[in-house]
Amino acid sequence: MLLMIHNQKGGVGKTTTAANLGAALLRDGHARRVTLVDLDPQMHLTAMLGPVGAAPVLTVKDWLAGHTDAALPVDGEPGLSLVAGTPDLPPTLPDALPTPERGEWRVIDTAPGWSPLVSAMAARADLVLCPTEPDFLGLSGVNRLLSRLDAAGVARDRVRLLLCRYSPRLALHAEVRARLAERFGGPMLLPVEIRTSVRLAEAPGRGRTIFGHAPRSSGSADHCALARALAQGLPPE
Amino acid sequence: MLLMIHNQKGGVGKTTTAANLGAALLRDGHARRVTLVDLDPQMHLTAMLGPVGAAPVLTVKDWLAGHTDAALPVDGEPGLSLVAGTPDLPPTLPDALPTPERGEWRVIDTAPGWSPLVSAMAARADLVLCPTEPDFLGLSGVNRLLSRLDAAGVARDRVRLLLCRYSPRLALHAEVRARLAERFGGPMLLPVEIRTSVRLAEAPGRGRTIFGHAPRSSGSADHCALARALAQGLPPE
Ligand SMILES: Nc1ncnc2c1ncn2[C@@H]1O[C@H](COP(=O)(O)OP(=O)(O)OP(=O)(O)O)[C@@H](O)[C@H]1O
Ligand SMILES: Nc1ncnc2c1ncn2[C@@H]1O[C@H](COP(=O)(O)OP(=O)(O)OP(=O)(O)O)[C@@H](O)[C@H]1O
Ligand SMILES: [Mg+2]
Ligand SMILES: [Mg+2]
Repeated sequence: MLLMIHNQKGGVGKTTTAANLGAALLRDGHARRVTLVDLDPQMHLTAMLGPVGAAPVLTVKDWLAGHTDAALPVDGEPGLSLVAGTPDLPPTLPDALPTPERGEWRVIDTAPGWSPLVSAMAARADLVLCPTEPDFLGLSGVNRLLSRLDAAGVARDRVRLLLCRYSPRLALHAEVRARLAERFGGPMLLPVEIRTSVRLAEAPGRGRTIFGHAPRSSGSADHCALARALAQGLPPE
Repeated sequence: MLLMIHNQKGGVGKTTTAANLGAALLRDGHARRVTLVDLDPQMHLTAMLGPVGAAPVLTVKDWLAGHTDAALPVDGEPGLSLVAGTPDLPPTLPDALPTPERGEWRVIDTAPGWSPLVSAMAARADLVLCPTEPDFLGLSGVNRLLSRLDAAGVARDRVRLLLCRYSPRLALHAEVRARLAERFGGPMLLPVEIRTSVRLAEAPGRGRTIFGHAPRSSGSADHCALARALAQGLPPE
């Protein structure tokens, strides 16, 4: 499975989702191994889960060129690997991505904004997961995002919207969910929310996923629910 | 005054700050008029405060070419104007920006990520205001942001860091503030926080600034405090 996480809107939870969904897919047995790929030149996923100290020698540039040894194991997360980001990404993808292993999910974290590289990756993805914030500015970005994905040749049945940084007690958030549900029902709007939780914001500072930092928190439960919803709702081949 | 709002990190509150600081500068008499300029191809500031219905005829492309009539008054905010964004920005700035009026502040909202256009605007700005989220991923972006600004020729005494989406009750947020204070004391780290408030998230959906939507909320108070702190702490000419 090649799962790309994208929203051109910033700070919606792309990186947070990439790391924690990756771990959840393994822990709940939906994947035999998961490779996280940091395709953001700002390298936040690498800052979160990458090796401490010296910058990694091999990066996503090498991985794209076929060096699967660019994927380094993530401490404390058996089966989870990370391909480190680089500030200087190639402008396009090669003809073929590295061949996945059996049962391997690859989860691609991307930068905010749109680019030819993101467009090319979206076209190859089995699923494009779009975290969205449940307020007006979040909503106002969704239409533009979906037309970008259309233009990149991504079939709508491969797109999943995920509400992140969600507060169950706020009327605004419930109202935005309702508006999205009436516009994009069916498999596109996932029946899961990633709730606001300070544990999710703390975990990166410990170099851990939510499962290593606060396994009994809402952040863990929500990412497990997300993994299950994605695995059960896969689009036809 | 030319004030550019930038952080390459997404979703930190650039657009929210642009709109509400602009209004606060007028309401508290620090500026005689304020022109907001939407330099983000995703046009969130325009979605928030721009005219409802047809897309604006004149945009920031026209404003940069010298058409000051591209600045349209914002309803309900005397003295506040908005130059609408456009998805297709020029790659560079012209030799001269439109001449400001006496007592006019121009507040420039920018996209996440870095670009030659942002670099060029930063070099011309009197102040570069950098909203930042008070957690690890927010912190890990600050160093990269500051070296980008250095490389663009922005003197450090023209940079202001502003903690946004701040929750006074969270130990994580207080700890991040403390870490920033020990690294960047002095005039750079503003003594103001923009606290998390659902009113700030609701206001864009009403086409209003926080002052039009919830004038007695913490969002209004915080942006007034921000305006005062900026006006009192201006760098030497
Ligand atoms: N559910 C949540 N609860 C609390 N904090 C969160 C949550 N999700 C994300 N955050 C925090 O919000 C900030 C933005 O999240 P994140 O960096 O994952 O978004 P992003 O879409 O990857 O941003 P960018 O567009 O800059 O790449 C981070 O500081 C993160 O720690
Ligand atoms: N203090 C706050 N309290 C509550 N919600 C906020 C606050 N500041 C911003 N928001 C909400 O958080 C989201 C991100 O804010 P905003 O769009 O202003 O950030 P940005 O840095 O301009 O994002 P981008 O990088 O995408 O341009 C928006 O949906 C906004 O309504
Ligand atoms: Mg990210
Ligand atoms: Mg913005």
